[in-house]
Amino acid sequence: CPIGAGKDEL
Amino acid sequence: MNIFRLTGDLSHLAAIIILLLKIWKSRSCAGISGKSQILFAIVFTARYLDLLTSFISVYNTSMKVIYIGCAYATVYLIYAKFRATYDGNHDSFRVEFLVVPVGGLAVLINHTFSPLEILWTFSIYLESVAILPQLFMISKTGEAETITTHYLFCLGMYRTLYLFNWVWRFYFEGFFDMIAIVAGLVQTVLYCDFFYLYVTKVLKGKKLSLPA
Repeated sequence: CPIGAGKDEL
Repeated sequence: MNIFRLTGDLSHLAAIIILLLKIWKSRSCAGISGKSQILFAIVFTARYLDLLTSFISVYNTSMKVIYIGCAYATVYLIYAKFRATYDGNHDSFRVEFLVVPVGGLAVLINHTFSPLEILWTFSIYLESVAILPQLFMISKTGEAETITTHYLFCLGMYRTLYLFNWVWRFYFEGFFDMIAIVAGLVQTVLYCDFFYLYVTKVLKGKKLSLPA
C-alpha cells in the first residue's frame, strides 16, 4: 500500500 | 475526490465563513477564542507552504488561498478591528502546552525528515488540538452563542467527514496516511462531547449552557 502525505487534501 | 472529501471541505469552508460573518455582523468577537484562531492561522500557514512549490489543481489552490486568507482576516478582526470586544480574561488556555509538545512530536514522527514535511506534520498535529482553547473558553464561561455552536459543529464535521474519506480512499485507492488518520481521529474525538450537546440541546432550540 502506498503510504504518503496526502498533499492533495486540504 | 469523493463525496466525503468534498462535503468535508465545504463544511470546513462553511465553518470559517460562519465565524467571519458572526464577528462581522455583530461587530463583536465575544465568546470566540482568539488563541484558537491564531493556532488555525499557524496551521494553514505551515501546511500550505506547498502553494509555493507544487501545483495540484485549481480547486486545491483556491481553497488553500481562501482558508489562509479567512484565517488571517479572522485574527485581524479579533485582535485589531474588534479588539475591544475580545474576552481575553476567559481566553486563558496556555497554548505553549500545545505548540511545544506538538512541535517536538512533528520532529520525531514524520514521513520524511525535511523542513516542508516537518512543517506539514506539525500543522496536522496542531490542527487536531487547535480547538482546545475555544472549548476551554466555553467550559469556563459555561455557555456559547448558538451561532458559535454552528461554527463548532461545521468545524468538527469537517474532520469527521475526512475520516470517511480516508476509509473510502483506503478501499478504492489503497491510499492511507497514518499521520493524518491518527491526528484526524484525535481531532474528531475532541468534538464528541460537543456533538452530544449540539444534538441534545442546540438542535432542540435551546441555548448551549453547561451546568455550573
